[in-house]
Amino acid sequence: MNPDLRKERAAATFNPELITHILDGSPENTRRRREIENLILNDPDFQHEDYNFLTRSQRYEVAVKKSATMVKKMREFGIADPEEIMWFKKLHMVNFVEPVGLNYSMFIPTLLNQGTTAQQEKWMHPSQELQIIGTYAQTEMGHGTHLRGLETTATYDPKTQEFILNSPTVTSIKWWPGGLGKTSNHAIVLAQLITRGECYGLHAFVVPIREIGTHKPLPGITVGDIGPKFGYEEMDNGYLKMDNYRIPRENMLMKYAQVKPDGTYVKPLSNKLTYGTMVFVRSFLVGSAAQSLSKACTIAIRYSAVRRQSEIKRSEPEPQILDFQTQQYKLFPLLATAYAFHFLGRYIKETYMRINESIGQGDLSELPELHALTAGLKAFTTWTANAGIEECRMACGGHGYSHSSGIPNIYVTFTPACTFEGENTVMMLQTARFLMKI
Amino acid sequence: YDQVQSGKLVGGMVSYLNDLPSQRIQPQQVAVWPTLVDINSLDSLTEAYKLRAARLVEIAAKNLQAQVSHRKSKEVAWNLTSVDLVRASEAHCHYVTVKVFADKLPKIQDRAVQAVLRNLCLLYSLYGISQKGGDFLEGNIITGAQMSQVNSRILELLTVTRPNAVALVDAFDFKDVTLGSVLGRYDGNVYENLFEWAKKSPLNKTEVHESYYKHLKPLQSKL
Repeated sequence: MNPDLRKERAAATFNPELITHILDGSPENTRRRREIENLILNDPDFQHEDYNFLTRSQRYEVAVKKSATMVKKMREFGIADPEEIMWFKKLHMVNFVEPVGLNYSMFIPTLLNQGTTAQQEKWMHPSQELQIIGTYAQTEMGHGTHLRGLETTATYDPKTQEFILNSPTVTSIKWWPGGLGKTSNHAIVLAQLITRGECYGLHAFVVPIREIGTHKPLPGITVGDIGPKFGYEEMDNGYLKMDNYRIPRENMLMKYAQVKPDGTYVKPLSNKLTYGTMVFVRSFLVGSAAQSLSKACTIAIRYSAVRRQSEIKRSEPEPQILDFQTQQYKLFPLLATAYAFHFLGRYIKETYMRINESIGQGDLSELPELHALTAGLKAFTTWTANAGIEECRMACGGHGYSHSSGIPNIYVTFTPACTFEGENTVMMLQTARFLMKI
Repeated sequence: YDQVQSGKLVGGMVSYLNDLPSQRIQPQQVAVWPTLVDINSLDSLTEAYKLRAARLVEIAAKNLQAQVSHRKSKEVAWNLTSVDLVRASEAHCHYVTVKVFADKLPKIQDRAVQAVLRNLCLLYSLYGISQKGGDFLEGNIITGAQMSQVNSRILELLTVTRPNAVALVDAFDFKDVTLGSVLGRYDGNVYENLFEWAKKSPLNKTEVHESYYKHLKPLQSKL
């Protein structure tokens, strides 16, 4: 143990274990989280190469291998609770992403939120077992956050009781969904629903894109990887073009809105319900901002206690850089922010659960506030955390720039959160719309 | 804002809009809002954030109404007010964050832990005020003299936080493998591991890289 860190720990005025319990929710949660983490740490199947020295293709392959191992191990260890799956994945993937991630974070939650019981029975189990690997295809090359602008169409044909999916323009090609390029064999596609000659806006459809068994793209489907990005190298963010591609009527998620066999459209209780998955993910992103900023703070503060540099008083030994007021001014407000976001993340998650339960019972009264709050807090926390992670990197001096610091990976993995699941300025304007109304 | 203007009481995190000066029976100007913020009281600081949010929501709403009254369409008016609208939203989110953090503290039983987190909550709140000082000063929510106190108090809080900084990040309880960082290792043995890490670079697989034979050696032999 580095003597400076030992000294720091000895000088603390409180027991950090007690705060760990608060952050986890209870001592029991801490115990269980550590138990799961130790399963991974002690399992030789989870030992992996350092991603930093691999090519993109190698990184993708290692990530797919790890995902497959993860599913096997979760089954073996009996891990099924959503929070426990999250702990498992956090340790398993380090600061990287996994190509099957969207199967768990968006495909399955959308099935749960918007699928009928019959639809859940059909697709849930295979997707949990990764027979079906799903993703969520909403964004298009020419349209993102402005959902009404999306161009993909799903036209109902009552004769065959099928939807015909089309990407009518270049700009309508689905673009960006994680895992879409090479990994997924299904996608939940958001498309403009047209029935009896009328357009009813965006609706969600379960669309098979690759043949189970051969994994080859199905006829009418053009799918692939969109190329390298700022980070997320192990993720195959993809494109998807559909040409007169037919799916059965039952593949439209019909918990709220419905299309009857004769093509009659049945309206949902609220249009906002279609975006339930986005609300869920945005509420999750607040906690994710806390996690990423906490990691960056941990690295920068520990390193600032170890690193000695320059001098405060002449002829005295180099002080720990954490003793410089300017370093404290850079890091401690960020540390405080990380804590604030942890508590905020828990608050918004609990609020989401509570309101979602009411929605399930038909009470939509709090849906507008939930929608507005998750949009605004997603933007507020991701913007702040994004800038904070970069500040932490610079607080580590030159070494912060090296991948050995870990901060570049944290940064590039986190920074897309400012633009995905709703571009932040647009999110703030959605909150503003609610504030103006209220 | 529209609902409150029409006399309806609103609940939840936006209930502060019920207290807008324009809603009171005796209308008061923003200028007479309370100016005594106790910078050591989290309740008082939360109140200050609440006033800032209320004020910025009201400014955005009034500017929006003014644009509409200039015979602009609602959509154009919205675009011409959008910077104010984003500021209002940010202020609202900032208030919610401060409030949630402050509300958490009384539920913490251990006094030492509560004291440390209280200081962090104060630091978060005061730092936000110093960063967004213009909003608080313009709204007379805080005076110029108080702003100086805020900045001094922040520096005091840095000193108070210093001995606990490492323990506070230890409390996040990240395993080394989760951090993926040589600099942030729990044991702090940074330098020796930095050297070991660099040795793994693929460029170090051979003493002389093949590009030397392909490109540099032929070039040098021609000189």
